[in-house]
Amino acid sequence: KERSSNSFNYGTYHSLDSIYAELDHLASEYSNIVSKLQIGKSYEKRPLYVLKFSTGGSNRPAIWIDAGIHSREWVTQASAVWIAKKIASDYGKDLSITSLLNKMDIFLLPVTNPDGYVFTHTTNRMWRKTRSKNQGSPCVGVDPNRNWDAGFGGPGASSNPCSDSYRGPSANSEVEVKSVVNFIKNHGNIQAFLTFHSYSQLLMYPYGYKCTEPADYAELDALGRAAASSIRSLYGTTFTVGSICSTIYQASGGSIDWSYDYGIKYSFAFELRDTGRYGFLLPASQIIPTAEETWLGLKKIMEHVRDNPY
Amino acid sequence: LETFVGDQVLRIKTRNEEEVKKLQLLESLEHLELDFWINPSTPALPVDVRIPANSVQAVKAFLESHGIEYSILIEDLQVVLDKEKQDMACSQQ
Repeated sequence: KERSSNSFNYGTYHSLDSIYAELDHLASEYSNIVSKLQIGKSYEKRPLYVLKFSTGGSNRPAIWIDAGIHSREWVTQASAVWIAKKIASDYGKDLSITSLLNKMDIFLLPVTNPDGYVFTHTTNRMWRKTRSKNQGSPCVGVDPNRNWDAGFGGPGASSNPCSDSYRGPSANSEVEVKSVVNFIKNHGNIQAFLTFHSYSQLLMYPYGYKCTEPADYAELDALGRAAASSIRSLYGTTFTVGSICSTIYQASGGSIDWSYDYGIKYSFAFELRDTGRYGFLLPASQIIPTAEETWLGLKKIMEHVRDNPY
Repeated sequence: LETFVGDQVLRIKTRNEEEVKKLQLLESLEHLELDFWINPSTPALPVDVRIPANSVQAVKAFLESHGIEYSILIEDLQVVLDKEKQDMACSQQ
């Protein structure tokens, strides 16, 4: 008998194979709105799977969500799988999600860096980058969140292949990044680009590669604060809201800077919680509370996107 | 499999830009192989850094000599990783 996805334990960390099996289960259990797409392959030829949540129509305005671009931030991939189940199971029950999916599509990439994720399970739990080979260097991997074509090569990224924030030989050199860029460009109607990182409870909007305010600063700041207060309403987790540059530091080649400059106004990066104790080694017991509070912030942003097409 | 026995994660609270700069200097010392989980950026945010076991004393000496306040977030990283692996194995059963 086909295992129902209810048997998947959302409160623990899973291997890549287990996560990918769950994506298949969600697509089969909620086949009326969920389908699984492959948008490319990683450097080591692992499929990049996206879940599409859609009630029909063609090329509807859509929301992009990705997690796990930094492979060691395990709570982000785990939260993304929980959120996938939440979206699917809430459709038809929750008015807000139902009205959103009757107007828009959602694309969710739960494991943006599968090579790195497998490496954290098998070889080095601290691994953050991709696993591409750097010509002329014994060091492996590129920081996939310094590799986007947004201020590429500017301050806040390293040119040293051995650094954890190595930007790569050129923008979009990492096939994981290139695959997302191509998907977004081919779709042509993405209205929001949301990405999960951990940790330190931040909700950030552009820019990181420069320290000037984005044109939509007022709206993004207000929306970010509304989302942060939704997050806080559940367990009291307090997120700091601001641009990347003003909140943490100047960092070039980041994904939401690229998406914003590409015209996707609602571009946000979440740095999910830590309990102030373990950093990104968040105990599995924290996965579900983290996903639940993140969902409230995500929902607040998605509702705003639904009600403010542009 | 890479192990992290004896590695420590310190949480460093900087009080001013000068201390942030000292940590950025530390960040540039590649031979220490420091892994910054939260990079030094602004005095408002803590800095979390994983230190390989054989660099722990040197880094603590550096911080103490500059009067920079720190606490130990993770005493022995491998213990936390072993627990994480154990949790995963239990839940799979």
